[in-house]
Amino acid sequence: TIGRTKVDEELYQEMEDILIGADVGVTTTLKIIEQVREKRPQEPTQLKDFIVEEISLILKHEEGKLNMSEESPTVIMVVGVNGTGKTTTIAKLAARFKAEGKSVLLAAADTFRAAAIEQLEIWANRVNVSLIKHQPGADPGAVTYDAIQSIKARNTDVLIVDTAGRLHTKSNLMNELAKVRRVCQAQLPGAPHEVLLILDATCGQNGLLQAKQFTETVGVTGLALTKLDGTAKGGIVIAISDQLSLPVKLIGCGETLEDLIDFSGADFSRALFE
Amino acid sequence: SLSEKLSAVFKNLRRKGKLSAKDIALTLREIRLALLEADVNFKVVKEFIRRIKERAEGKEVLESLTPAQQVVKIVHEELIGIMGESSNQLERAAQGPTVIMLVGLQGSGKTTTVAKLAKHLSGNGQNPLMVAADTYRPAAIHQLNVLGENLKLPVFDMGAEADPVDIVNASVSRAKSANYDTIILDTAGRLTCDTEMMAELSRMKEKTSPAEILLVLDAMTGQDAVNTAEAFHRELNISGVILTKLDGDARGGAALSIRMVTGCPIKFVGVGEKIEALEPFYPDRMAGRILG
Ligand SMILES: Nc1nc2c(ncn2[C@@H]2O[C@H](COP(=O)(O)OP(=O)(O)OP(=O)(O)O)[C@@H](O)[C@H]2O)c(=O)[nH]1
Ligand SMILES: Nc1nc2c(ncn2[C@@H]2O[C@H](COP(=O)(O)OP(=O)(O)OP(=O)(O)O)[C@@H](O)[C@H]2O)c(=O)[nH]1
Ligand SMILES: [Mg+2]
Ligand SMILES: [Mg+2]
Repeated sequence: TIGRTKVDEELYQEMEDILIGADVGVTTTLKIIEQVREKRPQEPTQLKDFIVEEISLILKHEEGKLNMSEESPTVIMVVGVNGTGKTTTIAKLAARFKAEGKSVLLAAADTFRAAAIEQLEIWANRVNVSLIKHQPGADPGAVTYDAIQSIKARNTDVLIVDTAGRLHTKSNLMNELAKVRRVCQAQLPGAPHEVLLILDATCGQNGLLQAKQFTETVGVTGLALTKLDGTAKGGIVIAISDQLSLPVKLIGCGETLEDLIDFSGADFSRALFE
Repeated sequence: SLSEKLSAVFKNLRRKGKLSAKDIALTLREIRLALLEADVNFKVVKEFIRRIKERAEGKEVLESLTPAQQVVKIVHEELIGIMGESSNQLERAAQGPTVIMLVGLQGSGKTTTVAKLAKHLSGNGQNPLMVAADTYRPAAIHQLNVLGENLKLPVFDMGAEADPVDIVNASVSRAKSANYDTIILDTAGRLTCDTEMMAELSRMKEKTSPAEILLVLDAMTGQDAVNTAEAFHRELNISGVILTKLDGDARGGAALSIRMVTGCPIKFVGVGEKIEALEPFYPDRMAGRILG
């Protein structure tokens, strides 16, 4: 809004472009702009503030903390399409829990992708937490089953289950994920306490379809948005919050263990205009 | 689909003859919405709509008995025109081993695609050497080695402590002495705003003079596809693009954005996690997918 002196159609168009350019999507953008028009902003800076307010409101309902179990071990399942940052986010979470003085077990339930187990193992060693793994090609449900027996036996505070990336359009792979969840449910009451969907900030409108399908199949309870340290704005979470009411809990902002921050709707909305 | 939406717009036109400016505006709006929903960058959409508008105001639509179909046909033609040729031809070096360098953002599918390309080239009678030049990501070298073992095709690595520029440099010597005719470089994923990492790619390019520098881009990339493609192109003068994960339901509008903005050819598409899942790029199929 630098150099703008009045609120006119051109300015509204410019704001629309910023939101669409941030992957908010047309439907949600038009809805936000419509609500801002009704507030009758008198100046360019006020218009921008109103937009930030509207977005913060949409996201405020959806800010959330990770669901932690009170007395028993907490089980967190990490899911999402290929390459979004699941394994790396798990490493960051493990480091965070460890720093909080909690005991952590990781389950290498991606038994499919080349070197997936080794990748998680390197992270487990760096963070100095335990890892349960089987051989490549093993049944992810079996790895998960063993992990849950272990946390029950040792009263471990947190179990984080790493799963293979999979496109939400592949029903056999989605069924496999549902089975991993059923193993959690059957082996520990209340588990999985958190099913975290990892979304890449660079993704466009497909993120909505991912969120819908993963929620339908495995009951997603929270989102983590990764790679926000890049040039992409990740505005798709606004559309997801608006249409599916899924809480955004975490932000991944880099490739090291420290690069994990709690999601703040207000900070996120402001950042759209930077 | 766009055809259905445009038919609905034109269904309300009872008269023949000149379409009003309002009719054309409604038509263009539907096309704009369809392209934005398909993740085409909004600036690219503006330019594309400008081209369609010119043709929509012309005789071919105004004198057509089925103006909706005619507009869809125009949109389809313009899209295919921008998408370019169907080609999966890779350049060969004039002499010595051909170097193919794969670059891109984190997680786009580079390592998997290196293996897919090796299989493809080996099937065409070439003798490729894969090079593990990602020393950053945990187990990245191991990942390429496992893929190489599965394919029974060779992988060159110098461990995770070596410098990626030294690795690619050494791989050229290795290829020459062992008679590999093609070298495929796997590089670490990186952000375009990471100047040091982008400069590392330039140093690799300088050392190996690749015949092909291919940007590996995730088909579900949204508006940011333009920033990414422009930045890699500015730094490296990329020779082509490989669009991955097209086996999903992402509309793939990033393809139109990259073509409009860089003019680089899309050479291959990744259509699955298996090593066979690499196909040539078909412009007409991509156009149909983007239009929905
Ligand atoms: N810049 C940046 N890179 C990230 C972030 N999170 C993950 N990455 C990188 O993204 C790439 C993929 O990360 P992984 O953790 O392997 O992703 P994944 O979802 O487990 O991948 P699959 O298991 O193959 O589906 C790696 O290069 C990570 O270092 C982030 O917040 N910022
Ligand atoms: N469904 C599908 N998955 C793919 C395709 N190409 C790659 N993948 C998957 O995407 C994920 C990331 O692939 P990688 O090859 O590790 O990606 P990368 O670009 O090397 O990642 P970094 O090295 O961390 O930047 C893996 O789970 C792959 O199996 C594809 O065409 N379709
Ligand atoms: Mg993983
Ligand atoms: Mg890689």
